[in-house]
Amino acid sequence: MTQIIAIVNNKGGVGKTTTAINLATAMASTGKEVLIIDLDPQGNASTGLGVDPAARKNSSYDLLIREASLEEVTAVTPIPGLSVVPSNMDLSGAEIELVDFDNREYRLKVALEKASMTYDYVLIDCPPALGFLTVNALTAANRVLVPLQCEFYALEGLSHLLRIVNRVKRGLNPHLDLQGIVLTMYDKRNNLCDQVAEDVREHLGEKVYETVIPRNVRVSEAPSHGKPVLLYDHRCAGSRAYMHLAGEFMRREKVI
Amino acid sequence: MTQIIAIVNNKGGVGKTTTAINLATAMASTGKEVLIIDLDPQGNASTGLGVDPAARKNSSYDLLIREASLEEVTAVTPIPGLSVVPSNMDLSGAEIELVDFDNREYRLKVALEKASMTYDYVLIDCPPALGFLTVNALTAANRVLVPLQCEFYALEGLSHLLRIVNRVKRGLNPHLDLQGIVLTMYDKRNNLCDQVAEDVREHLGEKVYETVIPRNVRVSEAPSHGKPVLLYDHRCAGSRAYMHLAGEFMRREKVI
Ligand SMILES: Nc1ncnc2c1ncn2[C@@H]1O[C@H](COP(=O)(O)OP(=O)(O)OP(=O)(O)O)[C@@H](O)[C@H]1O
Ligand SMILES: Nc1ncnc2c1ncn2[C@@H]1O[C@H](COP(=O)(O)OP(=O)(O)OP(=O)(O)O)[C@@H](O)[C@H]1O
Ligand SMILES: [Mg+2]
Ligand SMILES: [Mg+2]
Repeated sequence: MTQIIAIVNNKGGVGKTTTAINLATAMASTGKEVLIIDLDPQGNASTGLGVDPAARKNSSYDLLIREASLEEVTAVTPIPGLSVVPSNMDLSGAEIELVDFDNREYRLKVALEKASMTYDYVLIDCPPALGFLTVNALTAANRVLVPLQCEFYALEGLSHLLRIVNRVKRGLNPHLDLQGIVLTMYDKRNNLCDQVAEDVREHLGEKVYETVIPRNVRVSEAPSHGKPVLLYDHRCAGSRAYMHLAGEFMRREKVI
Repeated sequence: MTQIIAIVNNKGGVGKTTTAINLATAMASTGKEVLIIDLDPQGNASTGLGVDPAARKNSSYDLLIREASLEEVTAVTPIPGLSVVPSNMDLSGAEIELVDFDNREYRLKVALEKASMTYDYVLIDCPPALGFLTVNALTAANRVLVPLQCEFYALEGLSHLLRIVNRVKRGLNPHLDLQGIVLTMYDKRNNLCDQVAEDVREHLGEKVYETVIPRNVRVSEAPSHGKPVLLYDHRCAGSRAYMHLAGEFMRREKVI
């Protein structure tokens, strides 16, 4: 069965896109068939995977609003086993357009159910908000992965985010489960990181991945080359951490 | 005349809230009367200024949707000369509620015009999106300040953001001017920062502030104490940079 994973956090700049791209690449490198859906109008996941802006005519907007088929909007990437549904600026109008649809929260779910899914994993990169785009991702998904930057504001917003996830589970999608929280941009020289990590593990225990993604300059250089860090520099600390995360993620799937 | 400044960038985590809080505090420390309006449902600016969550009943939501007066929703902060209109979770529903109002882009502008403004500066902290909350800020403001993290994804989104600002200027608010772009979280050990800084200065020249805000751990520690970094540690590199920025900002105001 295809696992559909929404990568969500309304706090901005916490590593959602970076996690979506590199976790997907790491999974694909183990032989899995993986699809990334870019549901952020900024299109960072499309850029980070090297999809030329001119090749984004068919996009996640068409999936949500024009009822295009998944096959029509899926593009290949240079990474074997990894495909992408890119996004473009049309998507920035989608939140308003979705308001008028009766099934506005279910559009993505319906689009994915119609498709003949040949993927092992589908990862959905969400914008930094809890609007209809993110709600569509949460309604279509069966797992939620929350990247959490080791910073105070990110920690402060976490309990509200988890309440929203529960609300979607109760009202729109009973199959939705929180798969886990992954700490990102961890800097061992910064006490605040330890405090945040300790605090989150105390409250959420098992739900927090053991793998912690370190702050690593190679990770932030990779997007300017249109490559996941696993391709840009597979030996760096960031790449190794994302490989570990993929391993831990797939092991958790086996036991849930 | 009151200068109303929208602090805007749809890219998440680039330092909008940190800039709003610390620029406002630095301005207030020179004897100016300053107001911060928290227009982000996350409420990070309210937290960073030490506003207790229980004291946020009257909020920017009431200003936009319930037509409350500015006086009703303004709270004092421990910082002399600095007041705040806090935000709370009601605001997360505002984007959808605003869709049905005829004057949906002008609600904040109308609310501020009705008030007897005794402030020298009003800074509006915006969420990481270009929805109705940010459009309301751009329509009410006469200046736009764009914090830009020295990272590739942040740079990629800048030209689109500036197009939106121009569109608001042409269609909704002819008094809107881009005051400047401030580089944030600059780390001199990271080559990418130099490349981004060079690239932005090449394309936007004078519009880029000379003051660059360094990445400084004291800045990210301050919010957990409910204080601006200028109060938490006024001697650190982050505080000094924000004081310089305030000086540069106020000088630019004199010449525009
Ligand atoms: N482990 C890391 N080490 C260093 N830099 C990182 C790391 N993870 C992400 N970054 C950088 O931090 C910035 C924010 O990350 P990213 O864009 O993935 O976050 P996001 O949550 O998707 O942001 P948004 O809320 O805007 O969608 C990017 O410039 C990215 O390159
Ligand atoms: N100069 C700096 N040095 C170190 N950390 C910083 C600096 N500026 C901001 N930060 C930290 O980086 C994170 C992002 O900053 P901030 O929350 O101000 O960005 P934002 O653009 O308002 O985010 P959002 O898009 O979620 O509203 C915060 O945890 C903040 O404390
Ligand atoms: Mg992103
Ligand atoms: Mg903010």
